[in-house]
Amino acid sequence: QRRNESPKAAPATPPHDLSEYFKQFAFPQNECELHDFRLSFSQLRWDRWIIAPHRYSPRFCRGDCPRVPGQRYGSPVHTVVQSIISERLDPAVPRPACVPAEYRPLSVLTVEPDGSVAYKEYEDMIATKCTCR
Amino acid sequence: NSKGQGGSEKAPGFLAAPEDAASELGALLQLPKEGGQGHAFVPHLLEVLAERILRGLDGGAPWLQPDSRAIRYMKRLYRMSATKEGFPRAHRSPLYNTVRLFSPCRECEPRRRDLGEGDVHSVDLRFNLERVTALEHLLKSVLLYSFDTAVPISSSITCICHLSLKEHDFSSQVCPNISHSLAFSLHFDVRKRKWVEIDVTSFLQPLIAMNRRNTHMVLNFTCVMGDPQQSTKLDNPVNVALVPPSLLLYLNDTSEDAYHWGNSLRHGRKSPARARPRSGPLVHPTKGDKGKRNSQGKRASR
Repeated sequence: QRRNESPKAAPATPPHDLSEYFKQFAFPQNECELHDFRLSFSQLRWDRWIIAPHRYSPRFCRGDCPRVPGQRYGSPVHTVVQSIISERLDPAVPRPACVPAEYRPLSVLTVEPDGSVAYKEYEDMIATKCTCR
Repeated sequence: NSKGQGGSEKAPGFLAAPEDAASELGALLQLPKEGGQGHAFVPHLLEVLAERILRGLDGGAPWLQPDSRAIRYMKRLYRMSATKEGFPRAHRSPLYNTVRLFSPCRECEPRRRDLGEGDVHSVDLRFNLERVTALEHLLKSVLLYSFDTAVPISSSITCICHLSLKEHDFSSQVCPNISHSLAFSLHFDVRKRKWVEIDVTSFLQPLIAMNRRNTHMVLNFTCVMGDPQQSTKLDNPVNVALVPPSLLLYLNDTSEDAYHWGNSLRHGRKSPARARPRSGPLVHPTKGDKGKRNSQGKRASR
């Protein structure tokens, strides 16, 4: 480009703009991923009737979704379409969100109102994987 | 709503709690107040919480505190059924996802007839099984015996028991009480075992299946020291103070909130909407083109 340009042309863009230029393709800094959150039932004052477990880490998904999630998040093609629509056609369409894709169950021991004690296993209580949708 | 048909048909989730309780619940859970619908269909776990709040709010009957022995037993069952992090352990039978332990009703304190040494003892047991939902199917039920520490620590004790189930069948005036009965013997070494379990599954199955939530049993038993096989006659009856047994129900909760062992693949399975990139044209698993499959097969192995 420099060879074709006449010597009077503006000097080549300084290198730091290149990093700006490439930034738009890199993964977002705070990309969508799983975060820990350790909760104890005594914090919620539930420990009088939730006997076990004492602590519980539901984990959650937080972060920005890249414009082309691709393989990394196992997102369907719809996510890319939604991202393009949101960016180019209608900003009212929300960008893809960072949400849990898979969960694990949790076993809980509770005291019931009638004084009986119940052991129960609940589905989908701990997030184990995130995705962009 | 088709699920939440009230009564014990109530699904594990529940419809939005009354506004004041919901806001209380929301405040406690720091849930957004305006998200009134956010409270709808919270799972059973929070239903128990909401019930506690409602009882507190409208001055309902306070929660009954469970028997300390019951809590000790269920904590032991929890350690056997779940890891430290609270993940359900596999490899157990039956494959339950719910276990409920009921202590005999307090208000109807089991009636004991004071009998002399070695005579038959009789205990009236009533259990209120209201907490068992229609979606919880019975897999196994067990009478759980523990012993007063006052019992003389001996090598072993043998009890001959006779359990009869009293069903107050109000429809037929002719015989108000239909009772099934079950005879069994308990042989145990008091030092080693704090709990003795008697399987009464076949005995209770019909009751649970008919959604009978109040059971009335009468237990007659007599106990002797040692093992009757060795000592020919009942020469050393003992006045064993058997604590009225608790009733343990192993259940399979078929509601959506409950964890179903068949889903254990789910935690390795990709979420349904996740499109897996196809490496080649869709090949029907059975009819697929041999040539293509072999080449694909070879390529895959390479």
